[in-house]
Amino acid sequence: LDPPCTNGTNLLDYLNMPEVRKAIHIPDHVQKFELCNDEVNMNFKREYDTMKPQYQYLTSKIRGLVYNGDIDMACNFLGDEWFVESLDLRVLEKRRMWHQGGQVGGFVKRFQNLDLVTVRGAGHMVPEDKPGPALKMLVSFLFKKPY
Amino acid sequence: APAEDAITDLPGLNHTIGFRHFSGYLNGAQGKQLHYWFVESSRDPANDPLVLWMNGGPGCSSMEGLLAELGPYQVNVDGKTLRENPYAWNTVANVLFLEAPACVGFSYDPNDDCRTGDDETSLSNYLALQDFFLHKFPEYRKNEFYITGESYAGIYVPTLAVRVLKGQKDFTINLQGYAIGNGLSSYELNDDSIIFFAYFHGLFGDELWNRLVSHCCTGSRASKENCNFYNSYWPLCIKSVKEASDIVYNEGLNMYNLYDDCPTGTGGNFTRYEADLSNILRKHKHHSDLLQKTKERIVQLGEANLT
Repeated sequence: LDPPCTNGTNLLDYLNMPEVRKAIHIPDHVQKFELCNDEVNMNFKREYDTMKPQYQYLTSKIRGLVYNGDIDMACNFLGDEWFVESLDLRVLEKRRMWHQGGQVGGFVKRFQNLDLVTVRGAGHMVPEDKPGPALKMLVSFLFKKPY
Repeated sequence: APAEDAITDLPGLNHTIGFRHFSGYLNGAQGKQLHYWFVESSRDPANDPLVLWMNGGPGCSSMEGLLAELGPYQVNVDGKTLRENPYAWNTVANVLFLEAPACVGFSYDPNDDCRTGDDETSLSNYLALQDFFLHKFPEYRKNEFYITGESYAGIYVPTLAVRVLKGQKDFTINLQGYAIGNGLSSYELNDDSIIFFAYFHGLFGDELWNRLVSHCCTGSRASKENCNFYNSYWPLCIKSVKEASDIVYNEGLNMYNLYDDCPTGTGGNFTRYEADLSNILRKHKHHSDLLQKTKERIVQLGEANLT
């Protein structure tokens, strides 16, 4: 089930080295490392169509961040934007650009207990595609600093 | 911290690191053993927040997160050595990578039972967290705690966060928040929006777009309220959506990064972040079957004048 258009050979090679397994305390009886397990995937019982009830509960209790690399098509930013908007949360800050490294990092809109952020030019794996902006975004969220 | 889980000599690590790291197992439900890899903050581990990270799938390993995305070291193309990641998240937080559910990566079930689902996964993850905070790293129980992840973790993260909050009476964790990147939050909205996304990015033109709007939307204006690309039963809508979906997912574009190359590698026909995609395909397969059966029936009936 490894994803198309990516190459995980280096991870497979590294994590399947006997000395690496030993260093990270993997018992001998444990299976060889695979990036994705097709048996798990095929048999997985998907019990939810939407996370709306969960978000409605969570946003009444704790802070959240929904972020999207804006050139991903597996879970695209527009769908998550629609989802967050559908929660009808109070808007704290209108949509605006945020910056990192002298460039536009993306866009942010802040709701009561939920920040909606895009990372410009990042795909599905945001911290890999745009590591600098991703770290800045994380810091802003964790430490309640402006994006 | 459990001395037996400490990583003392990591192969391929040729630079000095300023943090401690650990790898071992946490107890999930029914004896399941979930592999974790914990990297302490390189700044102030005692006071920095603790961030749990999970990759998606379902069925994919969070080692991708550690060794290719946000961890402090990343695997070089030689598959043997590691390089430093200056943007690692453990420069500001303690980061716990959890491989879940059982059978993913190095996690295992003692009975080799890999069948599971959303609820059992969130329960196992919750029990693993209890094991982490109660037995392995009790000194971190007071730290601010955040649950984060990517892709299908759009399901893992909220379901786990709800469990933690609802379980606070019995077991208190200092949960402060959650963060989800490119997460699956709604199949319907994800599938509806990708059609707009694809048209707005020029992946198909007006001819197909006009057919989509004409067959799948009410009124003449396309909007998220007016259009149903997700589960229409109108055959012409289904046909148009399939054409659009093929362009997005099946004709060689890199669905994870529209403007990046599509290198060949370990990738197969399916995807580790397939939650949304498999459902699109499954739905279309159902629709295609329906369409095909309808066509066959029409031919059988000899209803040549049917339009």
